[in-house]
Amino acid sequence: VILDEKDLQEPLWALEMALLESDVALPVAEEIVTSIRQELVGQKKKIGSDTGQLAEGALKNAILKVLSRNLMDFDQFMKESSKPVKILFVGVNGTGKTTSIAKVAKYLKDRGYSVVMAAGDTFRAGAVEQMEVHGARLDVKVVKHKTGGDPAAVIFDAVEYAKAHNKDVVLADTAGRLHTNINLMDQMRKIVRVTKPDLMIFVDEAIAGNDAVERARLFNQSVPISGTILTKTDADAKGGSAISIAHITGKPIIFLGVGQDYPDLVKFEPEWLLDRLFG
Amino acid sequence: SLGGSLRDALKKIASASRLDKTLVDETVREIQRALLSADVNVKLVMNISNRIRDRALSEKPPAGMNPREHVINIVYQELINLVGRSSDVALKKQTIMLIGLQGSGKTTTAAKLATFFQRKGLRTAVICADTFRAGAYDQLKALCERQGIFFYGDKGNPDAPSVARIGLEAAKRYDVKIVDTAGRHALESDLIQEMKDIHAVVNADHKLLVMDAALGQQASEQARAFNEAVGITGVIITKLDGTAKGGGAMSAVAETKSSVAFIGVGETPNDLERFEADRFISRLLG
Ligand SMILES: Nc1nc2c(ncn2[C@@H]2O[C@H](COP(=O)(O)OP(=O)(O)OP(=O)(O)O)[C@@H](O)[C@H]2O)c(=O)[nH]1
Ligand SMILES: Nc1nc2c(ncn2[C@@H]2O[C@H](COP(=O)(O)OP(=O)(O)OP(=O)(O)O)[C@@H](O)[C@H]2O)c(=O)[nH]1
Ligand SMILES: [Mg+2]
Ligand SMILES: [Mg+2]
Repeated sequence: VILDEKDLQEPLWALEMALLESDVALPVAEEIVTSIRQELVGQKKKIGSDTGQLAEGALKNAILKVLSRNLMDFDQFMKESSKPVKILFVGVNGTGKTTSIAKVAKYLKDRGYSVVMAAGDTFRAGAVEQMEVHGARLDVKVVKHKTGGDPAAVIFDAVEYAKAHNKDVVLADTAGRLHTNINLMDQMRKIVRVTKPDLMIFVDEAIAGNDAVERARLFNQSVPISGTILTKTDADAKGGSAISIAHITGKPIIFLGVGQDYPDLVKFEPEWLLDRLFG
Repeated sequence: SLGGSLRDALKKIASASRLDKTLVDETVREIQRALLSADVNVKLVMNISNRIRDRALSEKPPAGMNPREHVINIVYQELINLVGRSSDVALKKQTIMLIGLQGSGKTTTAAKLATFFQRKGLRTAVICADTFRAGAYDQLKALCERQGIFFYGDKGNPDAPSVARIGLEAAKRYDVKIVDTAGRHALESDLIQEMKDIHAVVNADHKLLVMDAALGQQASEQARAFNEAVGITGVIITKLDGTAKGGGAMSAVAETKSSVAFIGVGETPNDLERFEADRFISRLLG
């Protein structure tokens, strides 16, 4: 039996709804479903086999492809990079950048690396203090200036400190900024020009909906990102925004934030998301 | 853009002499896409679009209204039903507790709200009952000091309900008391319990759910859990100065049968506006 558009209409609609309910952005869900439809129309299907299952299988493969692009082994990257490795964290307001830096600091310390954190959010109330608390708890040096200072200067100082003290890695925080704020996006570009990070990590939250596409797209366009840390996946988020972000940036999801404490950082595996969506 | 394809569908209706099923279906499909891309809850979108379709096909346009205006009117009415008119904000003595997901903007909103009431002539105090987050005390203290607003917190006390109780006592001469709490979500049962414990101590007149405009399909379920735990009296939607449409937060309002009091449109204490349903809906539809 040859599959035609009519056979596929119901199952593909159901799959599209499932994607939308899992926070996959509408344009991304539509694009994925369209590509599956094109792939399946005209294919032979065995009599008695379930069209819905065929469609679901095609969807799993499509998602796996999106999530497996440019997969990055962070541990390998750290091993191979010349020290000090400079890692910059960027993203919109409240997504979990500062907390994720603290988690990555712990992760790297546990693996024998010496870490410096740069309090590059010189704007928000309590940002430097927040970083100092994490530094004290983790016994990690925090390089900071006064609030209101130049973020690029703080990060530059942190790199100089790391070089002078033979530290392996600088984790640089930045203020949250909306992708629509031209001045702040320019500021971010300037920070990148001055500090030349080895890795640009975009931090976004699994609980965000369609806006995840817009912000990932504009951040990636502004300063090409290396990869994403997707936070707050423990909030029962299905994690569809991982698909949206990976799809629009073509860059890997590196880590997942799975809670508010230091150990709550796990390496991203595409299978994790497939289980959440289809499990 | 999606707003564009919805406008095109409505243009077709404008030039039609009467509404036929195909035209209505096409328009409803565009309305669905607009609502879904605005993060409105999927099930809610299906319910609303069915009602819009039925009404568009069965109702006669009121006198003087062409078919396109009639359909737009139906869409607006259905959405207004969900999000409601702006909540009343009483300018009198009250205690307000701010709750919500991690990073939604509660602490920033506490300072904004305090500034709002202070400017209306009410003596306002802010209490930091977030005993978990690194730097929470410093963040809120700095924001309040910049606005000359009374601030109470205690870095040495890890017990949030206790800080709230002592803070309310310290602020008893103030007209409006705003209690900031730590971020939490429905699956953190210990934190949901803590929120209930804080609520038992504070017994606020208003429990405002602070929600990020970019919140996706999680919104309704989270709001339901917060409502079940302590009862939501209103919602504040933050970060509407970006591109996020707030459909998730709107679904949360519909789910809890509450209303939106304020919206946040920036990071400074001045960036708080009263909610205007018509503006919100036209922005939502793109
Ligand atoms: N449940 C949960 N909460 C998280 C996670 N990551 C961060 N958070 C919480 O999210 C809130 C915001 O975290 P921050 O690290 O301050 O976020 P940020 O991006 O630095 O915020 P800004 O600097 O203000 O833009 C805090 O309450 C964190 O504890 C996560 O993976 N799970
Ligand atoms: N652009 C914009 N940023 C906002 C708005 N409201 C809050 N923010 C920013 O969002 C980030 C998080 O705000 P917070 O007030 O720390 O959020 P919170 O809910 O108290 O976070 P937790 O206490 O960790 O749960 C900060 O960078 C704020 O400046 C808003 O309306 N617009
Ligand atoms: Mg931060
Ligand atoms: Mg807070």
